[in-house]
Amino acid sequence: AAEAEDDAEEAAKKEAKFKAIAEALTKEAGYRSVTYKGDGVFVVDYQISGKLTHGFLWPYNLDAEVIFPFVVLELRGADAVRVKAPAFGDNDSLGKGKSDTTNAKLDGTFTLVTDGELVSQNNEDGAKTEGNRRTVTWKASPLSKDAPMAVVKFTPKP
Amino acid sequence: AFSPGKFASTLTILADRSFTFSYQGEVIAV
Repeated sequence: AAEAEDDAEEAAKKEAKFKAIAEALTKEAGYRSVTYKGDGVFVVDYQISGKLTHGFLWPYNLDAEVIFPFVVLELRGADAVRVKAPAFGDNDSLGKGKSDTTNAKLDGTFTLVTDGELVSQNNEDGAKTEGNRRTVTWKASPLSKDAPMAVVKFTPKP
Repeated sequence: AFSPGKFASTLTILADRSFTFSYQGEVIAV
């Protein structure tokens, strides 16, 4: 009985921490809403815009100890950016027979749209072109292996 | 750690370096 009580106390602590994380994230730029649904599930509406004069990664929040990035943009050389989305695939599990369930609930799409030169990307279906924009859409599921990756070239600075 | 659940995410990168990133959906503590 004492053990069950400890478990309940531990679970209550965890729930309180998650609620605090939702509140902390709501204060960050870009978060239009963060709702904690219970059981470790947050529903997030996030959007941010800017100029890629430096790298970008999301999400992170040191107070909430959220540092595992879903999406990373790294500037490469003078006029290119590399996009990687490590959380939307599972490069590590290849051939390892990994049995953990960290991405068991993965179910989504990641879409890259660009009017820049698409130097490379790792989506089997390739890019669709509409006008001067190219679109690549990756599906993310527990079976996804290759995490999305692409390199886009900017127009060189005059 | 945190992992995506059911979600839709879009990244727009334009040749002039402007970008917009959005994510709508679940983030799950694992």
